[in-house]
Amino acid sequence: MGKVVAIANQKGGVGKTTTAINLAASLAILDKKVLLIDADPQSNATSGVGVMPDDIETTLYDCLVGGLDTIEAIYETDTPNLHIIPSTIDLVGAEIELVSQMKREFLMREVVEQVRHDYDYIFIDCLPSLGLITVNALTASDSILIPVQCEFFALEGLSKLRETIDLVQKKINPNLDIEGILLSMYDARLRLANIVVEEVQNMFGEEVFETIIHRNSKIGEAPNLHMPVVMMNAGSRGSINFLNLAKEFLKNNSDP
Amino acid sequence: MGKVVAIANQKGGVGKTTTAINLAASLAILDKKVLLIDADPQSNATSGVGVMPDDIETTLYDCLVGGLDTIEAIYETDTPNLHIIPSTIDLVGAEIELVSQMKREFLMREVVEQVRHDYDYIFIDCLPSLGLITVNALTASDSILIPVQCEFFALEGLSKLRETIDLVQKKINPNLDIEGILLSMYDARLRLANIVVEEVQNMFGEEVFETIIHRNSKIGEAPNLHMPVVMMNAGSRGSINFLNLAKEFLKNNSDP
Ligand SMILES: Nc1ncnc2c1ncn2[C@@H]1O[C@H](COP(=O)(O)OP(=O)(O)OP(=O)(O)O)[C@@H](O)[C@H]1O
Ligand SMILES: Nc1ncnc2c1ncn2[C@@H]1O[C@H](COP(=O)(O)OP(=O)(O)OP(=O)(O)O)[C@@H](O)[C@H]1O
Ligand SMILES: [Mg+2]
Ligand SMILES: [Mg+2]
Repeated sequence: MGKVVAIANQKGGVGKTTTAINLAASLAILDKKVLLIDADPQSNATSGVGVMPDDIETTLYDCLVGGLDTIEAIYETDTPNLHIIPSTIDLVGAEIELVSQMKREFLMREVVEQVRHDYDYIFIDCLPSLGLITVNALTASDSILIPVQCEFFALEGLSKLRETIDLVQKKINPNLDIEGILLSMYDARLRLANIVVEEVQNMFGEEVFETIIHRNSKIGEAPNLHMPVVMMNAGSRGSINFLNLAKEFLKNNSDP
Repeated sequence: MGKVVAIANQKGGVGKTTTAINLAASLAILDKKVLLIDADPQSNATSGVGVMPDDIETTLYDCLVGGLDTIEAIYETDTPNLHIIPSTIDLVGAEIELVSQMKREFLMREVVEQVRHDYDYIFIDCLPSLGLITVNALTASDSILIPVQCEFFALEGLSKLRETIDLVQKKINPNLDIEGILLSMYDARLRLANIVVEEVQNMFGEEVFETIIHRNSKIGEAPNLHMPVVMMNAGSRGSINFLNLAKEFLKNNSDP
C-alpha cells in the first residue's frame, strides 16, 4: 500500500523540486516503485525527470478539473521504477476553477487513491504557496516532508507552515504526519548556514532528518540535462546526500 | 507622480524580496521618497526592513479586503525616505476572498492610486505565483522588474512569465512595460551561471539590466538583522551591486 508524501513549503526556492526528483529517483534506484506528482504549474519536476512539453498529452490538471482517470496521466521516465504525473502552466487555472467545486479540498486525494496500490511511494511536489492546490496535496498525503534552505528568510516561514499543517490536521486530514524537516543547500563555509541549522534542530528536534543536503554545483546542473542528479553523476556529493536521505527515509518507514 | 514597479516572477527563491528591499533602500539613500508594498503573505519584505509582527496593526490585507484607507497602513522604516505597507499571513485568505468581488483585479490599483503622488517610486514585492494577488500587482503597476536567478529552472519559467505579461497587457493593463530583467545570485565560478547569463541576454537583449547582482554572503545575513544590506554594510559587494542598480534604474527613468 503506497505511502503518499507531500513535499511542501510556501517559501520559494528552498529545494522542494530538487528533493522531490532526487529522493524519488534514489528510491527507484533502490528498487522501490515510485510515482512523482508535479503539482506546480511551473512544471520543473516534469522537465527535471526528462518529460518534455511535446511528449505531454494528459496532465494533473485533466485529472483534477476534467475528471480524467489517473492512470491516463501517468508517464514512464528514463529512470527505471520512476513514473510521473506531469503538469503544465494550465494548472494555474485550477486554483480559481476549483474554488467553486464541491469537496474542492479532496480532489487530489481521489486522484491518488486510484493508483496508490500500484506504488511503494508517491511524492507530490508542491508549488510555493498555501493555496488550494497545496491544501489538496496535504489532504491527499500521509505525511509532509519540508525542505528548509539554510537561510534566514526560510526559517521565518516555518512557524507559518506549522500553523497551516495544524489547520489541515484539524479540519481535513487528521492523519497527516510530519515525515521530516530536510536541511538543504547547506554551505558549511557560511556562518549564517550554521546558525540556521542550529535553530532548526532546536525548533524541531527529532523531526529533522540526520541527512543534510549540501550545496553542490552538480545538483544545479542536472536540470539542464533533464535528469535527476543521481542518474547524471552518481558519485557527486549531491547524489550521495540524496541516496543517504533515501536510506534514512526507508529506515524511518520500515515496519517496527 | 510616483512610478509603480511590480517585482515579480512565479519562480520561487529568485531574489524578488532581496531586490525589492535593497533597490528601494538604495533609492531612498539617493534621496528618493520610496514606498515598498509587501504583497507576499510570507512577509519577508516586512521583516527585512525591520517592521516586526508586534508593531503591525494594519496591513495590505486590510486595504484590499477591508477597504481601509491606504495611508492608514503605511509605516516608516529605519531607512530614511523608505516607507512600507506590511503584510502578514492573513493575506493568504485574500486570494480566495477576492475571487468573488467585483473588479477583483483592480483592488490593488485603487490602493496605490491613493498615495502615488506622495512618492517618487513605489515597489510591490510579489509572492511566487501567477494568482490573483500577482495579477492585482501587475494591474496596479507601470512596469514589471523580473529577477532571474542564474540557474536552469529559473530560465524555464521565463517564457511562461512572458505569456502572463502579454495576457495582462492585452486584457487589463495595456500600459504595463518591462522595467528590466535582473540577473541575480550570479556566481562567476559556476559554468551553469555563465550559460544562463548568455541565454537570458540572447532572449531579452536590451531589456536586461547591465548591473548583475552577485551571490554575496552579506546579502543573506542582512535579513537576520532585519535591515537592508545597503544599511548593514554599505561597502560589501552586494551593497555596491544594488547601489549601481539604483543608479541604472534612475538613468533609465530620467526624462529624455
Ligand atoms: N543542494 C543544492 N545545491 C545546489 N543547487 C541547488 C540545491 N538544491 C536546489 N538547488 C537549485 O536551487 C534552485 C531552487 O531549487 P528548487 O527549484 O528545487 O526549489 P523549489 O523549492 O522547488 O522552488 P519553487 O519554490 O520555485 O518551487 C534550483 O535552481 C536548483 O537547481
Ligand atoms: N545575491 C544574493 N546573494 C546571496 N544570497 C541571496 C542573494 N539574493 C538572495 N539571496 C538569499 O536567497 C534567498 C532567496 O531570496 P529571496 O527570498 O529574496 O527570493 P524571493 O524570490 O523573494 O523568494 P520567494 O519566491 O519565496 O518570495 C534568501 O534567503 C536571500 O537572503
Ligand atoms: Mg519547485
Ligand atoms: Mg520573496
